[in-house]
Amino acid sequence: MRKIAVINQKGGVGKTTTSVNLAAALSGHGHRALILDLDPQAHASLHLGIHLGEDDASVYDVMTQRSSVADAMIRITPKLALLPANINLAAAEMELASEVGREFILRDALDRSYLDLYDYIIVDCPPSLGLLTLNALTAVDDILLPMQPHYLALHGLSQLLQTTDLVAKRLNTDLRLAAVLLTMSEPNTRLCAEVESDVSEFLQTASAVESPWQHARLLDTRIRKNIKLAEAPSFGQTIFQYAPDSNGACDYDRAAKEIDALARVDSE
Amino acid sequence: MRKIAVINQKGGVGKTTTSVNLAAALSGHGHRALILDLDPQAHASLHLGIHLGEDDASVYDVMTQRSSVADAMIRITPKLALLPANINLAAAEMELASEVGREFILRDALDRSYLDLYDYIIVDCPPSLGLLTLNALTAVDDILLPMQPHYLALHGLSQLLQTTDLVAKRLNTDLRLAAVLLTMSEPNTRLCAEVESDVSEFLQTASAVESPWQHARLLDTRIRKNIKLAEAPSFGQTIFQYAPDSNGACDYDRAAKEIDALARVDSE
Ligand SMILES: Nc1ncnc2c1ncn2[C@@H]1O[C@H](COP(=O)(O)OP(=O)(O)OP(=O)(O)O)[C@@H](O)[C@H]1O
Ligand SMILES: Nc1ncnc2c1ncn2[C@@H]1O[C@H](COP(=O)(O)OP(=O)(O)OP(=O)(O)O)[C@@H](O)[C@H]1O
Ligand SMILES: [Mg+2]
Ligand SMILES: [Mg+2]
Repeated sequence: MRKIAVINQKGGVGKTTTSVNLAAALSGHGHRALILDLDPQAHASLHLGIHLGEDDASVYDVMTQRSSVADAMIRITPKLALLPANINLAAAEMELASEVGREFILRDALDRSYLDLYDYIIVDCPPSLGLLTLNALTAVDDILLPMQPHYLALHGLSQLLQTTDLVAKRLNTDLRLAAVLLTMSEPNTRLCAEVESDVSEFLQTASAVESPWQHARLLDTRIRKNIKLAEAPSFGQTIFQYAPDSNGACDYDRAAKEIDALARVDSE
Repeated sequence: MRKIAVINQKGGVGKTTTSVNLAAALSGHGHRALILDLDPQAHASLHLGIHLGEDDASVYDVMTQRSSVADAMIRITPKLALLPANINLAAAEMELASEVGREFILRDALDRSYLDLYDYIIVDCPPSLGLLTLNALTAVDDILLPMQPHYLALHGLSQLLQTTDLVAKRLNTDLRLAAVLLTMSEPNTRLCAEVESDVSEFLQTASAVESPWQHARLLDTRIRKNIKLAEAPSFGQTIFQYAPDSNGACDYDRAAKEIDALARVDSE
């Protein structure tokens, strides 16, 4: 089982779009995939047409032991499931702030659950490096970093590097950045080309130092800007349900194959 | 003096791009404008080429009374200034969480400062409705809501409505939503047209009920997608410095005129 946190503290870079469509692509290739929505804004859940009420079982209830994963989980397709979020998660960061081992609450909740039948768990994180994201970082082995090739993308990189370093040292020695995925890419613009080369260079430099980023890969696949990807959530569908022949579907399919290939290499 | 918080808990919808370029446009029309960067990721500061070190005076030091606004402020042009942020603000939400009157810390800090010579204070907020954003909501009179015309935009609206209602009732009776500004607009797409009409309808419904949103206006100006707006930050410039003839400059100039016209109407 591979557990991947989709992380970037910058807003609107395609974390949710990637979490949902990557999991969907992997499930389309025959892997059982579980999407874990860890954002109080519940966008991954909304993307799939799931609008929880405050009383419905969510990932918050799983974390606070009011509900099991099995009870909160929602089946989307035979091979794709969702552990949904709702607004209660917003309270979690405050409430859990003073708990002992507050960064391990999600990991413990998942450990108690029967999840072995899943090949992939994909955690969609909010745009911050707060307590919820830290919980994701201790619960997974891999980080997938979606990045929009815009100027501020690079600034977030070094801050994320520091955070993952700390987490890997103190809280989760298995953690590493597996891959960076360029999203919302407009391939013929100069800005895109400049940021791409800066990101490559950054990863090159990082590979020289022992750290969770040492083997980080910039995926060859670029997720191109494609309005279909923005339309699919308004129908509660993945891109493969909504527009299977679109560039969006094609790109996420390729990204999934690359990520799956990485997994098999690492486990040899 | 008009104080405007630029707010949207959704990530990457153009809050920072709007805060910087709107303030710049207003200053270009002869108003003195101060941009207040309230995001720990300091994107408004970075956008203007300001990279504070941890020891430099920032809005965090102003809020914790280690520095005056005058000392922390940076002049960008004769009529445009910035109160910059740095990573120390990330600690603020935790540190200030247990302070008495924790939602009023920014307001009190601004009240102690000599800011009357400014016509506009524009506060750039992070993508959350946490303590920093609440501090913005109690320190200002108006909210400007940038929205990308995508599906999830609407979902954030009702949550933001609830939060502003609560703040207006309990913490700041002067607060109201002045305007919604559609950003990153791709005018010929069906998604854009659908979300625009949903937003109009939402505001119509809200106008029937007494609330901070009762007189909220959907600005006529649309900020169109324009790569120049994404390139300007990589040169540390506003759109008016970087590409004064671009659509981006033209659109933010129009938006500034609309917002200024709203201000003069309201004060009659
Ligand atoms: N490749 C793409 N082409 C076009 N639109 C896209 C693409 N990827 C994402 N979008 C749209 O852009 C917006 C932001 O994407 P998304 O919500 O996935 O980002 P995010 O990083 O999860 O944001 P947040 O920080 O708020 O969690 C959404 O409306 C989404 O539908
Ligand atoms: N109209 C536009 N056309 C093209 N690019 C834009 C436009 N507006 C903003 N951008 C770019 O899109 C990205 C997101 O914009 P911005 O950072 O202003 O959003 P934000 O709401 O402040 O994000 P966050 O939630 O992270 O604070 C930035 O790289 C910015 O340069
Ligand atoms: Mg998201
Ligand atoms: Mg911003």
